[in-house]
Amino acid sequence: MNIFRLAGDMTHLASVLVLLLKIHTIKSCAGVSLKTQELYAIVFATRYLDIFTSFYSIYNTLMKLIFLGSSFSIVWYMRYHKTVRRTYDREQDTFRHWFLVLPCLLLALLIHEKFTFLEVLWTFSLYLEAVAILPQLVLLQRTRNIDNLTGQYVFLLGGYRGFYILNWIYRYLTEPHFVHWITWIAGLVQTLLYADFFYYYFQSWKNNKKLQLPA
Amino acid sequence: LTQSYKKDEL
Repeated sequence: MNIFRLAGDMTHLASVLVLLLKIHTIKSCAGVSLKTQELYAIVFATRYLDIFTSFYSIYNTLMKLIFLGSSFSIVWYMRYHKTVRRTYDREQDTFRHWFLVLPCLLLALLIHEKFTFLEVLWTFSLYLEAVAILPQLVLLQRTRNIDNLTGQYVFLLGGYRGFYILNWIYRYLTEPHFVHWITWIAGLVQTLLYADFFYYYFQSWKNNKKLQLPA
Repeated sequence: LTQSYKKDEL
């Protein structure tokens, strides 16, 4: 474990807590894309399949349980909670996210480190996570006024993988044979997808204005 | 058996 990866995990945890806080306290999921939340639930379900077969540390297992539990409970809240589900803008959240799942699965079947069931699904989860934010970014561009919590949620979610990139550079420099191109490229693409959001988020923070993405 | 890639990252 290094400081970059710890910062990445804490940022990721913070993004999940911000979203749970928003949904649980003000009972609203306005501006949040259910499609992105569903994709993230699939990402964690396919990435943490080894939670029962391999144990690395209490921290590792605990964080996996937190990410699995939070992502599925957010989907549950947005789909079934009587108050929250009414605040979900179904008409705006129209990204065909299933069109993201299939190409990622096909790509994982073509490009992976080992052709085993767990490894292919794990690789699939990497590719899917890289594009999982797209429905949310599209929804943000359609929603005129983005509330602070939703903006912070997306900002933290984008930032965590950026810290992971620093972690991979650090591990590449300090650990022999630590080379994982698939993880690195997927992580880089994922972070780059946030580039324009980060730009407008920073602008709104600098000019102390409401965050608005150009349509 | 090839040493499986340590998946110690989240």
